[in-house]
Amino acid sequence: MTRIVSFIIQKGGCGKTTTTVNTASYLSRQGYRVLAVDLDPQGNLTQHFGYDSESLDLTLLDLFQDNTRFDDVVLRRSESLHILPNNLASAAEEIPLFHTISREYLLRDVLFPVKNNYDYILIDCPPNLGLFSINALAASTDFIMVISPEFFPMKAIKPLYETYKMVRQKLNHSLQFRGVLMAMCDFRTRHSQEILKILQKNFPHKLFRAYIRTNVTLKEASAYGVPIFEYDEHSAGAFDYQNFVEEFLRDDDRN
Amino acid sequence: MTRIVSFIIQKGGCGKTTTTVNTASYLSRQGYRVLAVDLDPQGNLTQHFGYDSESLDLTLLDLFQDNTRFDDVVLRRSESLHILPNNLASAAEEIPLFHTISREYLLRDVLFPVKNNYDYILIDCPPNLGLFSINALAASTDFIMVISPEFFPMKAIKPLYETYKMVRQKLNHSLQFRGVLMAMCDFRTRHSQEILKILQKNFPHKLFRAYIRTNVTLKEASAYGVPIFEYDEHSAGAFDYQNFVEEFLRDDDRN
Ligand SMILES: Nc1ncnc2c1ncn2[C@@H]1O[C@H](COP(=O)(O)OP(=O)(O)OP(=O)(O)O)[C@@H](O)[C@H]1O
Ligand SMILES: Nc1ncnc2c1ncn2[C@@H]1O[C@H](COP(=O)(O)OP(=O)(O)OP(=O)(O)O)[C@@H](O)[C@H]1O
Ligand SMILES: [Mg+2]
Ligand SMILES: [Mg+2]
Repeated sequence: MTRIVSFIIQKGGCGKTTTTVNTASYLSRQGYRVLAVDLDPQGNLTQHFGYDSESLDLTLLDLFQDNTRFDDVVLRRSESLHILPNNLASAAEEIPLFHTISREYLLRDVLFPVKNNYDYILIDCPPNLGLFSINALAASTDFIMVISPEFFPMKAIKPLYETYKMVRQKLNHSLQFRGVLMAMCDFRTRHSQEILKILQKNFPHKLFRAYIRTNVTLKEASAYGVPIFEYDEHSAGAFDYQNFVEEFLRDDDRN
Repeated sequence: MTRIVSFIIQKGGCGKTTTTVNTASYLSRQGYRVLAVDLDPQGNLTQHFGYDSESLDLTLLDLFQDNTRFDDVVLRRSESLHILPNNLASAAEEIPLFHTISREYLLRDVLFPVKNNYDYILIDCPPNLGLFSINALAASTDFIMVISPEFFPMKAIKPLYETYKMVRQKLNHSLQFRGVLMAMCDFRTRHSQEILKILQKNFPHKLFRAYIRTNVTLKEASAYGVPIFEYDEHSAGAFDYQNFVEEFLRDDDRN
């Protein structure tokens, strides 16, 4: 059964794109067939995989508007890693899409005919809880909150959890909350240790044991347009993402 | 003449809120009358000043919907520092507001009757270029791009610049681009030095000389709900923001 997983938090700059890209890359290197979906009009996931998002003629938006076929839009980076790209053309269309029939299911309907071709479909969400993020949750089997251990990201958890409950009740009864991944961590500071304690208290069973340390090679990899495993597979960033995905896979076996 | 300045970049997590809060605080401690406007429904600026955004009955949204008076919404933190708060109620209203008459001028019209009571009005923008950010640019005399020296924020500069040109042509002929402030900087890394070189080449006259170093006291201050000058005025964060605002004021005299 295909797992469709959203990486989401409405707070900006928590590591959603970095996590989606590197998780997709690791899974595909393990032989899983993976589709990475860029749901942010800024196109950061598309850029992180080395594509010039603004020069693409067709994107996910064209699939939402029913102008084209999946095969015309998808970028086949390798046999086992495909990408549904995005660019700024979508930003201008979010409002008009609000008036489309079944607007919350645009993504589900794009993915439904192709999902059996993939083991994992991973969705990178934009920094808001607008129509695109609702589409992500409505289309997903699971979602993972990606937060950096700081004050503002922590405040974002409760509203996101409320949104999850609403989506689960009204749009997608089988949506599962897989857990909270801490990214961009520097646990040498007292501040992040304090935030960690609060998270452990509030989400005792939902916090991934694996976490991603702050590591400049992850930034460098994004600028080079490649996942961390292709940029520097011996870096701390590569180790941490491997550690996370292995835990994610173990959980999968259990769920 | 009142200066109305937007701190903006659509990329998430670049330091917009931290910069708006600490700039407002420093200016008010220098005796300027300041209004800080929270244009992000997540309410981070409101929270950074110590208010519980979700428990506020009235916010900026009520002013956009013409339900109430400015005096009922504004929070007077001190004689010289007032705040127009925000919370998640606005997030749900962004779409309906699209159909309001003169939707791009909602903020301008809120500020016009009161702007002479302030020397500076500083606007914290959300991580997108939607209706609220357009309102910010349409209402402003100036704007400052706040970016961390990384790849994705750099990619956001060109689309923001295009948006500025559009707003200047169609909505606000006197809007000025004051410059680019680099926040959250760690120039020990080769990566940020390379980004700096690119920025210096592309924006030779627009890069503030002052920049803000990465400093955990800035995160701590946000969690305590106070500006850096009240949390730890001898910290590197306080020094850097003082440095920036002094340069900002010197430019003001010249413009
Ligand atoms: N563990 C890490 N160590 C160092 N830098 C990181 C790490 N994870 C992400 N980054 C960098 O931090 C910035 C924010 O990460 P990213 O863009 O992935 O977050 P995001 O949540 O997708 O942001 P947005 O909300 O804007 O979509 C990027 O420049 C990225 O390269
Ligand atoms: N110079 C700095 N050093 C260390 N941490 C910082 C610095 N500036 C901001 N931060 C922290 O980094 C995070 C991002 O900053 P902030 O929230 O101000 O960015 P933003 O651009 O307003 O984000 P968003 O796009 O979500 O509105 C916050 O947790 C903040 O406390
Ligand atoms: Mg992202
Ligand atoms: Mg902010």
